[in-house]
Amino acid sequence: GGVGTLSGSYVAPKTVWLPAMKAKGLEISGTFSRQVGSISMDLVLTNKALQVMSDFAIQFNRNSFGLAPAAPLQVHAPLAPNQSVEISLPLNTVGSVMKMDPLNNLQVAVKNNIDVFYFSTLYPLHILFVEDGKMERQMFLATWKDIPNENEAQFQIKDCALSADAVSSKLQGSNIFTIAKRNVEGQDMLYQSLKLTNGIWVLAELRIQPSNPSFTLSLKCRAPEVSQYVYQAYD
Amino acid sequence: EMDDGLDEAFSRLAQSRTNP
Repeated sequence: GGVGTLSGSYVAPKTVWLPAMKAKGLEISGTFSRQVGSISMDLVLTNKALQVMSDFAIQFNRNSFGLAPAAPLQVHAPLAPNQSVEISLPLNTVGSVMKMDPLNNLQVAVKNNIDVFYFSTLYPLHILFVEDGKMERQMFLATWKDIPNENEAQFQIKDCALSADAVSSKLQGSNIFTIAKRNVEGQDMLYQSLKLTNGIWVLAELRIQPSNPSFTLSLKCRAPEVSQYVYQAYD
Repeated sequence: EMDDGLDEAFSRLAQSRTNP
């Protein structure tokens, strides 16, 4: 199940990225996490074949944010039939960059003693939200006004029964920082910032109306194509 | 004094966003 916690960075439940039927018995499920500045790809490898599996290795294709394995895929002992192994693969963001579609698409190759297998997965953008993403207030106001309105995108976050303070502290766990909070005509307005590993800043306004579980999220960014993925991370 | 100015600026921003 999911291990998303109220305080730490959100981690989605693992899903099957490579079904055994497509990989001669090798099943891979996984998720992504970020803890104190380090990104990892948390995997479970399961051997559903009749023979032992060994000599594992992993490689990523170029991707939008230069995600790359920061260590080899270490499976210490051979994987016997019906056996599973959990591995947390550290990642860095200094790999080669190529804009993907969708932006958060990651193409992965995994090999073992049997063959090489390919799959792709979508990573949540918040694994790229850095710990020093709290913009200084004056800079926020100037940047907010400087980014043209055409670069603003609005989204609805539905069915969220948290208070503004609870939302603010939960988001901070995933490196989305509340810069200021105002209340206008009963509506809570949170002004927030985040920064991506490649240095792109995203500014946000989160509008929370009492007794309305649907929040309005407005995102402003000089690279507006990241906005929908930031929204998905919020959601 | 600067902080008060910034506080005021955020209040104006929030106000303007609610009543464009």
